[in-house]
Amino acid sequence: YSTEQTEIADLPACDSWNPGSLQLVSKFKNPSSSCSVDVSAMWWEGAGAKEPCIITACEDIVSLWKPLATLEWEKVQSWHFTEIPVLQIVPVPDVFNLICVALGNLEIREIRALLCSSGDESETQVLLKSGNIKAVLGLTKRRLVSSIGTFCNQQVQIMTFAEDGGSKDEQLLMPPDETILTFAEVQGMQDALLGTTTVNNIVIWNLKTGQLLKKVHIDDSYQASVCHRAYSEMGLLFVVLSHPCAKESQAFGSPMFQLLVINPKTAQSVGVLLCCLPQGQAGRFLEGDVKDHIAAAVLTSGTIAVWDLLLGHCTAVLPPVSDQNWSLVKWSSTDSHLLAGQKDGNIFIYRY
Amino acid sequence: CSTADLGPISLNWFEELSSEAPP
Repeated sequence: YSTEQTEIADLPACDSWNPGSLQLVSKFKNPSSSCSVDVSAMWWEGAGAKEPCIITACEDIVSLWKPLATLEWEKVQSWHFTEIPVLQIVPVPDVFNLICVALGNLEIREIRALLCSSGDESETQVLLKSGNIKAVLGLTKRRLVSSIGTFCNQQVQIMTFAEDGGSKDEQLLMPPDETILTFAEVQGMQDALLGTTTVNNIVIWNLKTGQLLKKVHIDDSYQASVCHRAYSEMGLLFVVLSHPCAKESQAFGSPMFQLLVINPKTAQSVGVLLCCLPQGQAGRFLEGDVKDHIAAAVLTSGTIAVWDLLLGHCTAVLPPVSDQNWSLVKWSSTDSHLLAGQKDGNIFIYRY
Repeated sequence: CSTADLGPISLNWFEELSSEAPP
């Protein structure tokens, strides 16, 4: 379909979402006085058992919260940042007791690992990368990919952690000579990596060899796309993109997520699904997260909206709570919960 | 949409592109 046809076909009906499909499980407040910037869930190992924990990040403090039997959360560890503010948490799958964070002002200047060995609550930070960092992503098999620099002066590097988060191995990938915006792992293909670039290309790497396999130019309708998820099926690549810089159209509002199909052999692509807001909702994409076939976004209106990419429409809308706009939304990696945050440090956990 | 618009498809695209790309 052309973009226009897809928009018409997938415009959700007014009554097609169910606000009841998000149920509040628990909530807590991070008492930090600085602005809340990110939230994440991860497994943390202590006293011989693994627990699903929550990580919260404010500009000057990152905290680890463990669950109590009463559906409450207890802060057990904090890391403080006085020089450069925290921008985001960078979850690294398959590593226990290790949190990575990106620090910077508008752009990432440092990536640090935050460590805490079992039974020892002393604060430890290790500087992993510094420079003009454009993109970073934690990958399965304890890997972290980052790109430093722009255009021809770009270095794309994979760092592999030991199981305990310690000693690491490094490998370079061939840079694409265009600035990388985001990375995405291809689900089920641990040696494949995608990147989106500032000139609307999706690039594909072989992580084992470091080869740059293909550049795929995607529709110029939306600039600066972010790739949230990718999987390969029947010889085709399916990628879920969001469009934070898309302009609002009068007829369809702002496009939030797009499912794109790519033939990696021919570099041809076609959009198959465009997720827009249900009628009656306004706002643009602020930030979002995709897990399996469910996508969630915070809108500039302060509302969170959820789409089922298989059904092709919005399934839940969560308006601001207690007169406070939402500013963060993340899917938990430890269960099917949605983590929703407000700038003042309130974190709400919903079952979807 | 038809996958015919995307050209010939290969189930082994990753291996084939890896053998064609410069090392």
